[in-house]
Amino acid sequence: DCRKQTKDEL
Amino acid sequence: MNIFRLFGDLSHLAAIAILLLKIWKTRSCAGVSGKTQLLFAVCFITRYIDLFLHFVSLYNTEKVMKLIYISASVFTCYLIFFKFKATYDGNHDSMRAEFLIVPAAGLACLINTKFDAIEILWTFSIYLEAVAILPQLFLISKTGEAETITSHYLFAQGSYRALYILNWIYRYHYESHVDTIAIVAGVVQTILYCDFFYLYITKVVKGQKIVLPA
Repeated sequence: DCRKQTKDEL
Repeated sequence: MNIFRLFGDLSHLAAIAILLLKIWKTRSCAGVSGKTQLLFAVCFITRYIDLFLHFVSLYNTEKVMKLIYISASVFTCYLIFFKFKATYDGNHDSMRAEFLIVPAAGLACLINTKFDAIEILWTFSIYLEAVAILPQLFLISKTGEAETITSHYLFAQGSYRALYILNWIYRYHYESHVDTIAIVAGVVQTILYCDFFYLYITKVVKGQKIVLPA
């Protein structure tokens, strides 16, 4: 799955 | 951002504030594991390393929160190991932190989403955070009791990741966002608090102090 690996959590 | 993550971060901030206040007001870090605080500081620094690398000047709440977490945890370690060192209970804070750091680092090199430095550091920070509370729980089991204020600290600290689990369920359902590594580590981390949660709910809520059968 090509969901972007975002580190948007603390 | 959803309500669970908001309250999770607020609970985390509350935990850090409660501990700082306890140490500052009582001018003592009795009953507090310095090793756990060191491990948390390592977690924040390795997780928010991007703050140091490309310091994007745009100030949003996330950057401010990261800076607060790092500075508060470093300041807490300073209070424990320097300012109020005399009150640090070194002989009860005896869990070997290496037994937590080395496996977390090893596992981060084996199980990660991308084999590059920042990702490995982030993964190490996630694995380490899952077990970082162990020296604190170990210290309480050795001393056989926990001050009420320390129990509140632990409750807030444990609730933060429990709320994050709800946040991940929410995000899976509504945003089909899933980060398996963070979820598995977060579940392990929350499970470690279970028996403390039980003691907290059955005792501290009724105004009693937590005393463990020695």
